[in-house]
Order: sequence, then C-alpha cells, then structure tokens
Amino acid sequence: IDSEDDLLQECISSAMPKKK
Amino acid sequence: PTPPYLKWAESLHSLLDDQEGIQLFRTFLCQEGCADLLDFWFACSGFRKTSQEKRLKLAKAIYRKYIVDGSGIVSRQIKAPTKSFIRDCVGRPHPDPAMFEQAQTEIQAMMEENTYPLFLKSDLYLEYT
Repeated sequence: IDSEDDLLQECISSAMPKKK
Repeated sequence: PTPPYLKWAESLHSLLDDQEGIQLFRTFLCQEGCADLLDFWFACSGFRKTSQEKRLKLAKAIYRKYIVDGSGIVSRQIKAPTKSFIRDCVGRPHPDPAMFEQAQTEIQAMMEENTYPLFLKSDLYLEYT
C-alpha cells in the first residue's frame, strides 16, 4: 500500500507546475 | 507586471498554473475538507503522462483512493456512468491514458462553479492579497 501511495504522490507532483 | 495573486482570479487554470496559488488554494480546500478534489485533478493530469509500465498500478491506486469509496468527496462528484467506465478500464491489462479525462472534467467543473469562486471570496485569499 505504501508504494501505491508513493506512486500516487509522484504522479501528483509530476503534474504540478515547476518553480518559476 | 501583474502580481501573481491577481492572475489567480482570472481563471482556475491561471491559479493551477502557479505553485504558490496551488499551495494557497490547497490550504483553503483543506479547511473546507475537500483537498482531495485538487489532488485528484493533478493525479489525472499526471496519469496521462505516466509510462505504460506504471500505468496499471497507478490506475488502481487512483481508483482505490478516490473512486471506490462512494462516500469520498471526489467519488460523490463523479457521475455514475463515468465511475463504471473507470471501473471497466481498471480491469483491463492496458488502461487507456485518457481513462480519467471525463472524471477530471467533472471535478474541474465542480471546482469552477463552487470551490474556486468561494476561494476568491475567502478570508485566506483576501488576507493574502
């Protein structure tokens, strides 16, 4: 389950805009 | 130049295109108990870009966290046919990268009509500006 949460977090972060 | 916080008031997309805007909007949604809406929206965007080998596992993770439990804020906002479409996709060995698109649209519409205007009127945003 932990790794599933990590995968989800990684996915959410990947979609966020990078710092300008 | 226009300060970022004025841009945030132009559209939901302008807000979600700025790191600080996202952070403040998320704080607001946490106060309202619906931060999952925003996390789900970004998860859907991230899912489209995910490599094929991770896609099935990620599809299941998104499905379990936000959709399968009908009492969750995201699940309650997604239409029944959209949910059954997602359930069918999760059961396939190669999920479609666009499988969450309709659900994302529904959640986005809900934020545009409801939480985003509330955010712009909130003390949190007004104090920030």
